[in-house]
Amino acid sequence: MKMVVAIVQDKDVSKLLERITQAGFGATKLASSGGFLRSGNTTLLIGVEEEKLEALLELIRDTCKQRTEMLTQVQPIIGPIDAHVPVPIEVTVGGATVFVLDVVQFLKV
Amino acid sequence: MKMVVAIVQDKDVSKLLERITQAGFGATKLASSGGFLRSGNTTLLIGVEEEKLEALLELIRDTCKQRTEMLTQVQPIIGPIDAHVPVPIEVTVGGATVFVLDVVQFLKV
Amino acid sequence: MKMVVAIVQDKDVSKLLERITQAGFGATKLASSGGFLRSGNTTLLIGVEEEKLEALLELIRDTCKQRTEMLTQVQPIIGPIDAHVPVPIEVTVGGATVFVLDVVQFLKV
Ligand SMILES: Nc1ncnc2c1ncn2[C@@H]1O[C@@H]2COP(=O)(O)O[C@H]3[C@@H](O)[C@H](n4cnc5c(N)ncnc54)O[C@@H]3COP(=O)(O)O[C@H]2[C@H]1O
Ligand SMILES: Nc1ncnc2c1ncn2[C@@H]1O[C@@H]2COP(=O)(O)O[C@H]3[C@@H](O)[C@H](n4cnc5c(N)ncnc54)O[C@@H]3COP(=O)(O)O[C@H]2[C@H]1O
Ligand SMILES: Nc1ncnc2c1ncn2[C@@H]1O[C@@H]2COP(=O)(O)O[C@H]3[C@@H](O)[C@H](n4cnc5c(N)ncnc54)O[C@@H]3COP(=O)(O)O[C@H]2[C@H]1O
Repeated sequence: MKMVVAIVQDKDVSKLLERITQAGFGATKLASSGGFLRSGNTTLLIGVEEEKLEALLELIRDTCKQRTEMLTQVQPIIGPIDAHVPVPIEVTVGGATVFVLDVVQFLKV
Repeated sequence: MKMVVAIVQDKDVSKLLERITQAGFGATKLASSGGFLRSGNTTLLIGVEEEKLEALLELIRDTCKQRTEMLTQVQPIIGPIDAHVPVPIEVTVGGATVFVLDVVQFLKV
Repeated sequence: MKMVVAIVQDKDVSKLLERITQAGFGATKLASSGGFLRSGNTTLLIGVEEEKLEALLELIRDTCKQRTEMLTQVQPIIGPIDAHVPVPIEVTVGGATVFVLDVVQFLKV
C-alpha cells in the first residue's frame, strides 16, 4: 500500500474529492496553508493499493493541472467622466504538489 | 521508529489520547474530514519505537473498535392526538483507519 | 527525496518559515495540537532533496532549539498595603519534534 500526500488548491478540492470517491478511493482532507505565500490550500491523505497508484495520480493530474483562466477585471478609463470597463486578463490557477510514501502496515479496526 | 497515522472518529479522540499519553506515548492531533461523507474526524500522528508498535495498535483497537450503540429516537405515534414515544434504534459508531510508515530519522531539538 | 514532518511551537513558526523559504525550501503548514498538554502547536510538511536534508535540519535546530527566556510576572507583596511588584522568572520555550520519512515518488502537476 502507498500513502499519497497531495497539496492542492482549495478551488480544485471539491471536484477532485468527487472524482476520487466515485473511483472508489478513500481520502482524508486537512486544511493547510503555503509556507511561501501563506495563503490557504488543502492537503489530502490518500491510502491506495500499489496497483491503483497510477490511476489515482492520473486522476489528480487531470483535475488539478495548472491552466490559465480568463478573468474579467473592471478597470477605470482615463478621461473626463468617471467610467469603468471590464478587461479580460489571463491568470494561472491549479497545480498540485504530490508526495508518495511507503505504507509498511495498514489496518481497519 | 515508526510513524502511525490514525484517522479516528471525533467521539473516540479524548478517551484515546488519555490512554495513549498514560501509556507514555507521544501524539499530535490534526483536525480533518472524510473525503466521502465530508463530516469532521481526527487524524493523529504518533511516533513510536518499533518494539512498542504492537502495544499502541492494540490500544487503538481497544478504544476505537466499531461497535453498535443504542440511541433513543423520538418518533410520532399515528393516531387522533399529537403524541410521541421514544423508540430504541441501533447505530454503528467508532472504527479507525490506521497507516504505519517507516521513520528514517528522528530528532528532538 | 525526503519528507520532513516537524512539530514546532506556534511562537517559532513565523521566523522558521521565513528562513525556510529564504533558503529556497518548499513547505506546507498544518494547525495541530499536542496529545498531552492539548495546547495548540504547528506541524510543517517539508519535501526536500536528500543532499539538502542536513542543511534543513540545521536551520530547524537553530531556529527552534529549546531555550530559557526571562518573563516578568507581577506578584503581590505581603504587607499592609495592596502592592504588586514585577518579578523575573525563567521559562523554557521552543523545541521541535522532527520525523524524516522516505519519499518513493514526487510529482508536480
Ligand atoms: N517541497 C515542498 N514541501 C512541502 N510543501 C510544498 C513543497 N512545494 C510546494 N509545496 C506546497 O504546495 C504549494 C504550491 O506550490 P507550487 O510549487 O505550486 O507554487 C509555489 C512556488 O511557485 C513558489 N514558492 C514556494 N516556495 C518558494 C521559495 N522558497 N522561493 C521562491 N518561490 C517559492 O510559490 C508558490 C506557492 O508556494 P506556497 O508555499 O505558498 O504553497 C505551496 C506549498 O503549500
Ligand atoms: N484509504 C484511505 N485513505 C485515506 N483516508 C481514509 C481511507 N479510508 C478511510 N479513510 C478515512 O477514514 C474515514 C472512515 O473510513 P471508513 O472506511 O471507516 O468508512 C467509510 C467507508 O465505509 C465509506 N466510504 C469511503 N469512501 C468511499 C467510496 N469511495 N465509496 C464508497 N464508500 C466509501 O464511507 C465511510 C466514511 O468515509 P469518509 O471518507 O467520510 O471518512 C473516512 C476517511 O476520512
Ligand atoms: N512521539 C511523538 N509523536 C507525535 N507527536 C509528538 C511526539 N513527541 C512529541 N510530539 C509533539 O511535540 C510536542 C512537544 O513535545 P515535547 O516532547 O517537546 O514536550 C512534551 C513532553 O515533554 C511532555 N509529554 C508528552 N507526552 C507525554 C507523556 N505521555 N507522558 C509524560 N510527558 C509527556 O509534554 C510536552 C508536551 O507534549 P504535547 O503532547 O502537548 O506536544 C507534543 C506533541 O504535539
